[in-house]
Amino acid sequence: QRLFVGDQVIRINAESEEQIQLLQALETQEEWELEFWRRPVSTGLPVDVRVPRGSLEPVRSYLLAHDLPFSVLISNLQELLNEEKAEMERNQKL
Amino acid sequence: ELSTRSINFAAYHTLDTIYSWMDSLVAQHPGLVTKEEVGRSYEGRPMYVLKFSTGSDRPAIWIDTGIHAREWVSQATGVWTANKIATDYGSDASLTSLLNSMDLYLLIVANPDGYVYTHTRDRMWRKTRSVNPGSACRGVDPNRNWDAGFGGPGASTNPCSDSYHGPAAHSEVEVKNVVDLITSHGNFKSFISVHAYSQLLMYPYGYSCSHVPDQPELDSVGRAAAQKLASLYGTSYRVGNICNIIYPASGGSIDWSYDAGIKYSFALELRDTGRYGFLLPASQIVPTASETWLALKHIMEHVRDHPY
Repeated sequence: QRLFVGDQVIRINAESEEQIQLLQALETQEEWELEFWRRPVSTGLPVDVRVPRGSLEPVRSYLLAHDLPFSVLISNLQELLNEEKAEMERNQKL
Repeated sequence: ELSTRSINFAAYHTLDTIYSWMDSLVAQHPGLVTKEEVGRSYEGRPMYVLKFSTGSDRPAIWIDTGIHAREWVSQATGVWTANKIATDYGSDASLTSLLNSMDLYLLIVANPDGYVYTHTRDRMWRKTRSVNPGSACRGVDPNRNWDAGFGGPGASTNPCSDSYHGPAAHSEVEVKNVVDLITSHGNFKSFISVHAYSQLLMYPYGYSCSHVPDQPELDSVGRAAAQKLASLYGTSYRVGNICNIIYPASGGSIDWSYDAGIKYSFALELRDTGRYGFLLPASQIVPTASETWLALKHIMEHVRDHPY
């Protein structure tokens, strides 16, 4: 089963068209293996990205370097998945 | 154990449990609900649609949930909605009149292979599970695979992408099964696809940013539906055509249905609390489904009252 230990989901609220373009550039950056849950489209919609643990540092640096405001939506994806799985197991027993 | 009375609607369930529960729903409402096999998935799983009908040769409404496997609150909303329709028929006057004049088809798990895969291998899986010849990556985005601007903007040619459109329109058997049913039926008046998450209520097009001829009416219906939805918990939706309120996305289901002559084509993106993404806690299934029902009902009532 695929694990997501330490992966984070980051929400970025772009404030300008220029920042949207910076995020769109990230989409083509294959090395960091980012998964866009919500793609950069316009300043009105937040952008959610799953960042693998190994890419957290460079991604954070990129966002900080370009003044892209972000917050952590999910701090450890696997923890949330474990909670969901445990809840399902409890429910099945019930 | 799996009676409609004992199933927990505030929980996520496996495909087997959902399919078994469908049988119990049919058993409890024999004059209203039937379970029909639409076809088989790529990996050979049956695709079941629940048909709510009180007569024959009627115009129909289509609702599918969970074409993207990981959007679990969609399938869960489908289960709750099916039960709501079955239990409210006969007591809710508006729903009763709707079902006395129209049929309703509800495909709760539109991508069964992907859904099973999210339970067993990769919770974050979105696509189908078909093999892509010449690639190590599997799966096609079933919402880029419809014959509506197929291969255009917002779809990927890369089989490893989550938005890979596939080798040809309707190449995915899960899509083809629905297309064949809708086409052979010939009298669908509304087509609604339910996704998660982003809190959007959308109408065609995604493959083009130009307005559809019915844009004013669809926009008006959509806005009123979103208002109804918000009346329960204040959940705010954006309303508009796919291209303008998200991004150009070709090969989408509701673009195909609209171009096939089904005017009232809508897509919903369900609740986003801003904390969980695709992992909305199960405790929020019922609130999500309850508010969504108000929007669905508004759209269906409009369809019933505006025959064409």
